[in-house]
Order: sequence, then C-alpha cells, then structure tokens
Amino acid sequence: MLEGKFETASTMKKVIEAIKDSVKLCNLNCSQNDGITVQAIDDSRVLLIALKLDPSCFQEFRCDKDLVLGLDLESLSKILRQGNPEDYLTLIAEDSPDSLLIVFEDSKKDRISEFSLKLMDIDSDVLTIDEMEHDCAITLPAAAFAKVARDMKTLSESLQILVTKDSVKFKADGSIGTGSVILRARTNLDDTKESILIDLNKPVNLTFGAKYLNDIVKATPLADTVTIKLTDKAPAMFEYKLQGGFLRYYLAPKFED
Amino acid sequence: TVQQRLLTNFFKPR
Repeated sequence: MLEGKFETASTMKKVIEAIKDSVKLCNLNCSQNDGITVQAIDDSRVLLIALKLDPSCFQEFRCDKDLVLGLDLESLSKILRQGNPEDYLTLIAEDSPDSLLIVFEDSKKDRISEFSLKLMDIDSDVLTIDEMEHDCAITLPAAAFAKVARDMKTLSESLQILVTKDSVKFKADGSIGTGSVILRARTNLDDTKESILIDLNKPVNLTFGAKYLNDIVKATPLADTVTIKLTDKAPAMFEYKLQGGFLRYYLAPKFED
Repeated sequence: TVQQRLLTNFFKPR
C-alpha cells in the first residue's frame, strides 16, 4: 500500500502543471526508499523530464511494495485543481491498484474531499540518467530565466545561449529582427537567490528550441532559482530543486549534423 | 532529427 501525505497540496499541483504540457501520460514510480519518481520523454522525443520526490518531501510516507502508477496528467491536473494549495494532500493506492485515491483536507479539518483517478497501463522505457560532465553551470533566479525564455520566444523559434566566465547572453534571431539579453554574473550576499553564478570550465555556445524552453519555465513556481548545466553537443540540464527532491529537464540542443 | 538522436544516444534504456 502507498500512502503519501504532503503538508501542502501546492508542491504536487505545481509539479503537475510544470510537466503536463510536455508529457500527456506517465508512470509514477513509488518505493519506500526513493519516494515518488517520474521519468518521461515528451512526444517529440527531444525533452526528458526527471522528477524525484524523496520520502522527506512528504509529511508521512509509506510504500510497502514498489508500485507503478500510470497516469493521464491532464486528468490528474483536473483533480488537483479541486484542492486548495494549502490543503493537506494524500495519495493512496492499494498494492495492485486500478485507481489512485487523492484526498484533500482543509487545515482546519472541516472539509475533506476525495477523488479516485483511474490508472492506465503505460508502456515506457526506463532510461539510465548518469551524472554528466558539463562545460558550464549557471544558477540564476528562476523568474529571470522565465522572462528571457518567454520574451525571446516572441522573436524566434530558437534561442541561442552563450556563456563566458562573467556573463550569460541569450540571443534570438527572427524574421522581424534580432534581440539579445545579457545577464552578468553577480553575487548578492543579502539575497543569495538573486545571485547569478557561473561556473565555467569552457565557454559555451548552444541553441535550443524556444518552445521547449517555454515548457521548462512552467516549473518556475517550484523554486527560487534554476541551475542550467550546458555541454557542447550534449543535452542540457535544467534543474529546479525541491525540498527533498528535484524536477530536472534534459533538452537536446539544436545543431547541424 | 539530430536532436532526437542526441537524446536517445545519451540516455539508454535500462
């Protein structure tokens, strides 16, 4: 039996909103040691999503037997919208479940809402995701990255990211004209989450699909900062850290064969 | 596409 109780529904609500536009169907893997993990590739097979919610993400967590819960994320999202962000949220499944029980409780305990979501059999490869060497790692405010990704998409389908030791430059070249935004590395000791940190082994110049970057920044409400790891001719990693877990996106850059 | 090949080359099925 699985029983995972979140102190607030907001984490799960934000996580599902962050991935449901990239992936329609996915398996939730549940185990006592790892908590809940998800690995899914978007339909165009260019973006890989990896979610980890450790048992420490939950107020209470038990999972007697490893479970795979196949879910339609649009349906899950409909149910999660029924609860308030500050409600307790509990996910419950039997050992051989055909449905997932989702329970919201008002913090004053005077309202309990229960929903049952039908599960599906979803065929998906489980991929090995190793830690990768990277040419550079950038940590910046998640909102600043989201603004650049959204603004630049209006100019071009592609966004070029150029990193040097003291700045990150985003460049868009479209039919109406061009644009660029430079963010300089800075350390803000008063407010560390406002810092822009660049750890550079090698300068980087990579181009990504603006559509995918806009899918990735849907995770912005989950974390104050995003860490981006870039390597020439390798998938980039965008990481949003959660309390006791993470949501990572791996995006293949665009390049000529 | 090149992008799809890149992703599947990096992340092999377990």
